[in-house]
Amino acid sequence: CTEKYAEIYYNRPDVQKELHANVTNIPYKWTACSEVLNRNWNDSDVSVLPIYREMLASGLRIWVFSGDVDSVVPVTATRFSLANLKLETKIPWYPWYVKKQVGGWTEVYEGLTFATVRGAGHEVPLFKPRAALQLFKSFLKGDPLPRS
Amino acid sequence: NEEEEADRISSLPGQPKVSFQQFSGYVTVNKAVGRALFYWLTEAVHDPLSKPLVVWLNGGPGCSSVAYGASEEIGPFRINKTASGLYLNKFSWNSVANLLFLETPAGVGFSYSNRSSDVLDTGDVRTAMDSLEFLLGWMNRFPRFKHREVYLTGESYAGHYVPQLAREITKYNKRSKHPINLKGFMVGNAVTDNYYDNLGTVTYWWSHAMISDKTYQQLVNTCDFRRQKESDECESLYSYAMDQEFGNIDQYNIYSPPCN
Repeated sequence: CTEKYAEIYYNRPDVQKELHANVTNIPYKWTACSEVLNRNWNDSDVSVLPIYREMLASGLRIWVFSGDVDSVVPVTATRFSLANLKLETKIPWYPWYVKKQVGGWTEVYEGLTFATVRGAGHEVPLFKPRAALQLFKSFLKGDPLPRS
Repeated sequence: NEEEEADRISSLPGQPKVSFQQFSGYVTVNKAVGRALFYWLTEAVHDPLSKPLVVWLNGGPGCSSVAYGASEEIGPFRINKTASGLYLNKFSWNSVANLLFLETPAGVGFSYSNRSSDVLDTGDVRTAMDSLEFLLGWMNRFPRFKHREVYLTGESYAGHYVPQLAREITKYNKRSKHPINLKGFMVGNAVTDNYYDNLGTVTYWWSHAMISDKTYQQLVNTCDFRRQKESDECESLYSYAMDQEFGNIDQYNIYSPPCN
């Protein structure tokens, strides 16, 4: 429920001043999510998998992770989508570790790394901050996640 | 330069003392209609000049990367319970990178448009174009990042924003003498493909014993997961599953109670 704290903090005039925010006196309060935008979303790709194929072909490093206790965009959804890319497996499925605990499972495909994060909800770094930081460090280095 | 200095944050109210630099403010992405996106940069704790630039986008659509990414996920600070101040996040991603939180599109958080109709007809296309425009304008303001390694990250509906922005950057790089040094992107619990997302979601619900066999069968037999807008019959099955069968849980973290 921590976004409630944000709703208070970022509407404080002294905070907005220090952030150089709201300089045009926006006629509505700052809020974590805009209902108006969400309900009037105009165009949305049916699938971004074609973009993944383009970006893989251009050599970008692509990592996809999934907190495995989220039911809104769950791990099964991501796995079905990635399966549709039909990528070659480079490193088969193995448990990755952080601080002697299983951080999740991972599989390295040609051009794309997929990892689950054990016990993390929709906002992975909120629920499993240590594991998320390990994931990020490995992503930046381009290294497979640690095996122990 | 002056614009950069004007964006410097000396210290946020209730913030603990830190060694890294911070900047925040607006970059205009459409001068004609007065549309501007808000950003917050927290530089890396050690040797920021050698660290990559990592852009973080939250999804929704319509949700703020300042509210989520910066304030409860990867940013250096957490807001305390009374919102009177901040405390440090010891697993902040700015321990290894310069973090650029972007509130996109206009209408999200502090980002705004003087053309009020913009919040009624924005979508994936304008968001990707404006986010590219933002990056180009932002790098002119912070020229030290012009050739830095850039990574895009995000979660949820940013599963659309991130690859779409990556594609816009890739297209820009093909026609520009000053390409953006985009190295890759990483997304989490990402909205990716309508059909597979919908099929995977109801499969997860069933395999995690959150819904009955009967409801699962009805969902699979009634819903056309390829459609953007489900039929009323299908919608009511989704509502029944969530309202009557999930029970008192937080869907974003199924073994926790909901936020009241």
